[in-house]
Amino acid sequence: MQLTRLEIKGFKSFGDKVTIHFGEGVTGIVGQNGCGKSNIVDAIRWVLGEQKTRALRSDKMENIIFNGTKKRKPLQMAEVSLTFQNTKNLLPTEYTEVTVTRRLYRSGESEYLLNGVPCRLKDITNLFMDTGIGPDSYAIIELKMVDEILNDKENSRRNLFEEAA
Amino acid sequence: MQLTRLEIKGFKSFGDKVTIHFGEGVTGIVGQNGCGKSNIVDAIRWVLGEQKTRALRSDKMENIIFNGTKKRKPLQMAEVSLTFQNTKNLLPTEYTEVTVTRRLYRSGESEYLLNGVPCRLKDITNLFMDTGIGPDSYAIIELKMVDEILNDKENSRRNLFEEAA
Amino acid sequence: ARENFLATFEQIRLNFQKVFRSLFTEEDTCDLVLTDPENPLESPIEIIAKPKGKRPLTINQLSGGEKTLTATSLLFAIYLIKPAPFCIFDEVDAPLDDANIDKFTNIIREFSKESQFIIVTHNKRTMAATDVMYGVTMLPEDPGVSKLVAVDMREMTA
Amino acid sequence: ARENFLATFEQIRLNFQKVFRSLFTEEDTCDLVLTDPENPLESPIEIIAKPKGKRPLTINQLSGGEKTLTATSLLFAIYLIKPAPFCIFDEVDAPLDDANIDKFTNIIREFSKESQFIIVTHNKRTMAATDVMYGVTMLPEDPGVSKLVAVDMREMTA
Ligand SMILES: Nc1ncnc2c1ncn2[C@@H]1O[C@H](COP(=O)(O)OP(=O)(O)OP(=O)(O)O)[C@@H](O)[C@H]1O
Ligand SMILES: Nc1ncnc2c1ncn2[C@@H]1O[C@H](COP(=O)(O)OP(=O)(O)OP(=O)(O)O)[C@@H](O)[C@H]1O
Ligand SMILES: [Mg+2]
Ligand SMILES: [Mg+2]
Repeated sequence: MQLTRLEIKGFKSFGDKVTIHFGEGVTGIVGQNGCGKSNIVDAIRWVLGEQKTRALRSDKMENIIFNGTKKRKPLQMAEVSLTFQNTKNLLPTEYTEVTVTRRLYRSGESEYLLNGVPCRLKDITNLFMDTGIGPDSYAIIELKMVDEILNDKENSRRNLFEEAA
Repeated sequence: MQLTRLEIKGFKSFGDKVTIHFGEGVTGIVGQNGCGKSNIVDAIRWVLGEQKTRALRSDKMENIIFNGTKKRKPLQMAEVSLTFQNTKNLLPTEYTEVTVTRRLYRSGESEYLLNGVPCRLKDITNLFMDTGIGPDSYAIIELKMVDEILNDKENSRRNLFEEAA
Repeated sequence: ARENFLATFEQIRLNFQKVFRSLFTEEDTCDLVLTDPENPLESPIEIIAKPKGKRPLTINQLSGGEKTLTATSLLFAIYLIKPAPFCIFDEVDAPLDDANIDKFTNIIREFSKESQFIIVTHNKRTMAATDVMYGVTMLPEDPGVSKLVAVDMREMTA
Repeated sequence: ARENFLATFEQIRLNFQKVFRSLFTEEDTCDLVLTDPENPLESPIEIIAKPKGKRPLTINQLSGGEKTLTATSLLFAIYLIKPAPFCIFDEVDAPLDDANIDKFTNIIREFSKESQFIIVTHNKRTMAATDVMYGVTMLPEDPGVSKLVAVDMREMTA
């Protein structure tokens, strides 16, 4: 189920469209403070169906749309697409690739697409069930999570175990 | 009010007595993970009168006494002494140096000394009042504190301001 | 459901000990314990970690770097039950010293045969262990807008 | 007490803007605002920080490194009111990139004329900015016991 590419436009600091191609093995994402590295991680969480604004470092969902800078106007829509190889046949086998797309408009409307076909958020989260990825995945790790596991935030510890069981 | 030396024995991982001499300017403390750097910071907090076990990463105060290793027995007492120049005349001017000492015995007894003379914890915290140092000082900073200031732990933000006022 | 949980718990526990020993040393010990074994579906789970001959009373006594490695061991222990197709680490290496960064990247290289790993980092030693790097930047003439750039490996790991 | 607080608050606010601009750039803006100005002794204090032409809606939107520099600016702003005789930083530089580490150590060197600074760090760039270093270690033959060692500057900043 290898990732092949991630396309981000209008999400957080991505005022211009950015496309990242993933290969096998270990990919490093580097750059100075504040340039957008964690925003890429947020984009992946978001397209996989994350609904908790706190996990996206935002107060409300609308804040994830590019809100402009001194030199640029805000955008009206955020769109993220994640494409991976259909090696686990999550979709019927005639598809070699699966592309998951999520859009949010400033009006509050949301759109979800699977290989370009409109669907519901539920279809996307169902697709990833049992693969170990999705919101709250033990596969997306930041230092804040290390803290939560070690402190007595017992629910986070139990949640991890139950997700694997 | 320059620091001249710190002596630690029996406190946390300091099974042997360790003496650090401080000079002017910027002193770096380096070493591998788990070797005792943050324990030195905890020792300074503790000798200045810290009573909150949570700020010392311990559940109860007794846990700050060296509790032994595979090769060594636990010790029965923790002792930390901090010495600095009496340039602000916190003590009467015939003293050139001020040494603050704190001891904790496994029995639960505590001792506090100023230049070797027994005193109460209150005498030590009073000594430092208005100097900007002591428990909760804005001058002892770790990443956890950065988080607390920025999150809505409003009390920590107000506390800082009120301490300076 | 109870049998299922206990079986998975035992598997995670064994994985935890195996991964912990490769991130620390072979002589180090750790354990996962159900504080209330009569009630596995509700019981809190206690983590015991004893690196390098130390006898910490709780994991809270461990250092910043030791805590990070312990939590990482647990996350990898769970990962080994059901390897996710990709794993993302966002600056998890920040509290680690050089020797521990090497242990961390070694175990990632091992698992990267199974899954893709995406590592966000500032650390040059970690960067040296990646297969490919993407640089993210913002240009002074167009501030606040993220752009992708080619990374000069020699400049980064200088 | 109310006048006292407002006067101190204003002083901290001005210091905050000055320090923030030296940790970020001269064109960056920030502010401290009493959300309830009628009630200064009770009012929560809001931090507004806008680095490099960005317009974050809240400080929570800032990156890890930007948050660290913002909080550090505030702590230094308070320090400037009543400089403590010594300041201790425990691995506060961990989220910072190289350019920001230099800004951080520059401001510390500036203030180190007034106060002693004790910096715990793993970062070689930070180490290069210290006047003296103490190494802490634990020996394999006597595990779990901290000892002080001489530091070979060349080995550390290799
Ligand atoms: N909706 C938005 N519109 C425009 N910019 C945004 C938006 N949300 C966040 N940002 C900007 O994105 C930047 C944060 O990016 P990010 O967290 O990805 O940085 P980073 O590369 O991870 O940095 P660090 O190394 O410090 O962790 C902030 O400066 C913030 O102002
Ligand atoms: N009472 C005690 N007796 C013996 N050892 C102790 C005691 N309390 C803590 N320790 C040990 O001290 C070690 C932690 O030291 P410390 O937090 O100072 O490390 P550090 O140098 O700051 O490391 P890092 O770089 O990872 O932050 C732990 O391994 C812990 O087991
Ligand atoms: Mg980040
Ligand atoms: Mg530490």
